[in-house]
Amino acid sequence: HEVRVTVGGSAGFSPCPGRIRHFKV
Amino acid sequence: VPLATDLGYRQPNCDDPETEQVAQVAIDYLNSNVLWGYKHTLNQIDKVKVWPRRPMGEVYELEIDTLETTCYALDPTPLANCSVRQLAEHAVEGDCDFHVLKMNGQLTVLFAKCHSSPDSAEDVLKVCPNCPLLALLNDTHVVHAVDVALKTFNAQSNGSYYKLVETSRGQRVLLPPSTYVEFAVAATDCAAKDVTDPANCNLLSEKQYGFCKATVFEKVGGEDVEVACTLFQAQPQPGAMKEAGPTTAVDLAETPRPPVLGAQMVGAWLVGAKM
Repeated sequence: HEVRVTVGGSAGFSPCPGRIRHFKV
Repeated sequence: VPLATDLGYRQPNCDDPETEQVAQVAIDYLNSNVLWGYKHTLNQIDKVKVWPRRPMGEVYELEIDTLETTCYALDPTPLANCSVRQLAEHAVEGDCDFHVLKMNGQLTVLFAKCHSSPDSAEDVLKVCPNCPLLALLNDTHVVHAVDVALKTFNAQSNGSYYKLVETSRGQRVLLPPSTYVEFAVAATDCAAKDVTDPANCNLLSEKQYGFCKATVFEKVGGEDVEVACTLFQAQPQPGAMKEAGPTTAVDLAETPRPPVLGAQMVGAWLVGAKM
């Protein structure tokens, strides 16, 4: 999982993208 | 959920039940409105933004990755019972953008745009070096296989004469030398046994679709054909809206037709767009 943290604003923590349900193409 | 007041939107977790619920509504919408190809299932939620909407409600802006299933678009089988097309079968993914309105607890799709693309040949062969790759839909072997398979099916049919609606897949198999195809058909007002000129046969006003899988084996001096078709009992109503709400609108006239034999088996479809 990639975790993105937005800095410099109040957007804060946004754990996206979400989980892969099957497989990645 | 963190609020981004300065940006005007909030960003819930992509795996939040809230986000997943909206994504599932979007996927259901997609499969209810797609008129060709295969049903798609949710694979990953890429991004989500939630915008406040005036005078009330919120709009979810979603980016979603999907995967092609083995269920034809007009197959009434529930998506939950459809298998995901595996990598060895040459998987196809979809990239979708959705806008979904949440108002009074009700979710309504306002906008949907998807683009599908097959896995790269390199990736398929990495997983399965001998697996057949997707062929172009206008490949002469694919076109021939569909033609022969449909003729074989009609020759064995005691009921209606079926016409080709769409070729949805084609693969050239090296061993044994053969061509595998999948295609959709629809019943006409002609009896299969009485047809002299198919051009005089018209699709029924209440469409009865079917979906066929066939393999045409190349042999010295001829070919063998194996074809199996599933005829769908209930006629699904493409474009029939499941969502309710005054702002819901779908313009099927905007829905592009299947990819007309492009350089790749790639399609893009705009399901509906109106706000």
